[in-house]
Amino acid sequence: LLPCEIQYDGHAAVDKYFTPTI
Amino acid sequence: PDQWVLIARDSLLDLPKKPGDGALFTRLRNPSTGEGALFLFSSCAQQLFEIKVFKEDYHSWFVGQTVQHDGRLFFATPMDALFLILYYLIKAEKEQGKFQPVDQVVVDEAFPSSCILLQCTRAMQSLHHVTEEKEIGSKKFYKYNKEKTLKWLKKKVVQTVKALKSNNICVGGSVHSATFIRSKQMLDVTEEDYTRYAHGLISEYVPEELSADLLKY
Amino acid sequence: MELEKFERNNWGSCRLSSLVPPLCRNQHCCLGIDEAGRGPVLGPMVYGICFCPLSNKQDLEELKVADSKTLSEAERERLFEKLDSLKEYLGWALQILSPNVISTSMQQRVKYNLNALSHDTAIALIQYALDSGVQLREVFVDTVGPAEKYQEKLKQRFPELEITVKPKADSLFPIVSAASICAKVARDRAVKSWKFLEDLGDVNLDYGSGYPNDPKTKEWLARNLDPVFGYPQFVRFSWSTAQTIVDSRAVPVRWDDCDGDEKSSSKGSQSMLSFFARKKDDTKHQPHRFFQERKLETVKDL
Repeated sequence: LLPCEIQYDGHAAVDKYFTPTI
Repeated sequence: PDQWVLIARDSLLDLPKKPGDGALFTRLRNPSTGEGALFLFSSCAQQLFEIKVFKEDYHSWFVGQTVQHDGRLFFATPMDALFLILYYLIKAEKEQGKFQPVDQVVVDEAFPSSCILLQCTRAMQSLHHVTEEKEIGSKKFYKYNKEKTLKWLKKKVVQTVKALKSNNICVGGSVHSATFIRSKQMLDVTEEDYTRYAHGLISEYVPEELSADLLKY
Repeated sequence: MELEKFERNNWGSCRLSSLVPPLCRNQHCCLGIDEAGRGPVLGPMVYGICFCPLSNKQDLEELKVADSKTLSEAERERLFEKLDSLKEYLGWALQILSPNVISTSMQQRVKYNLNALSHDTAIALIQYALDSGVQLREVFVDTVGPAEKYQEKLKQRFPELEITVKPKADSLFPIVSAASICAKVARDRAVKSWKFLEDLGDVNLDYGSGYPNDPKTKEWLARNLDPVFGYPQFVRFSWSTAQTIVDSRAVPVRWDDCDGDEKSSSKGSQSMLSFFARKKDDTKHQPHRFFQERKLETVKDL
């Protein structure tokens, strides 16, 4: 869940820019 | 948009025994407001779930490698289908005041799925908590009973009070910002505070007039 | 100058330094400050200091470290190696400000522009030298902004030091030029060895000069813009050139403070009485406080 509203539905290169961390 | 994020029990994903018997999102009448609201039946309508949504400004989701603009988080929480059936029983009492088969009572043109409530076995087996029953032949007839209903609702309130206490929900009466949630219970909270709070929660699921009667009760 | 520390973590700020020569702890010293990479839209900005005993100022002049701006990258490298070899009396320290640090500092909610960031970095480096035991007496600083204000600010901060702030100080004071060499070499190396955090495959590094008015740099920015995430962290998002491309080609994103900005520029403040007036929907069913406090609502439609 993001703390911002992205006005778009569709593909995002999440794994290129984010590294999930617990 | 064709994608939403929902938290629900795993069992809702179980495959139904017959096609078409799977979990179903549908609009039913909210018994308190009389307006339509989204509910969820598990497969074969074994269990009814209320759909609530966490909604705050300026959120979106990353779901895998996609962005979902809609930043809401939906919850499916189990609820007693008898609350919804009760609405129709009260309406029938006001309009006709006679014993009727329940499948003639739970009829709603605006919400055709309301007949699925009759498949909720547990609710159907609990009708006697809120009605007088008559059996003629093999058929049962029901008539709304206010006293029995208040007794049943009081049990709900008592159960809710227990749940509020065990979950340490703050029920204190102080005025504060809607977004301020106390982490500790205030010291001067009384049993009445708990009861009023629980009554308020139960009132979300019953018509206004019945809520007022319950408060007096 | 080992940049490995910065290369491993090039989204943060990084301090690198030489050993402090014992002579600098025993004798009165001068210190020069300069920066590298203020203008480009790509890569880090580096602040550098050099310090040496006052008695060794002449040695620096003989090294001909002045006019560092006219030198090529290779010549700067050579000069740095020379400076670094003067370990007996010359020390240096660098603060590398990543493009990410520059961007987030300038774009934070409380105003913090590039000048303020620069001044704070310079002050921190002077303090570092003092904390390391350098017997500072004179400080020479290069500046692009108004010299008098900056000099006054530093004098207030370090009243015991003789501070001189001048434009083009690197051509006037060899110790500043030495600092300039250190800063420029650090920036050159950091840019050359930049590891893109983002998994972008083969990034074409032909971005021209890296300056915002270079068409080749602008083209590189446009080519490497992701519509959701923006640029790689090699880019200073806070530069207006970068922002313009984002505004026109990336998807709109709204944050919690967006409405605040819009409201503050609107007609005027609300009347106090409006807070006490009954609202139109007061008679509408209000959800129980349990739900309101947790921002939970009934769903009418998806």
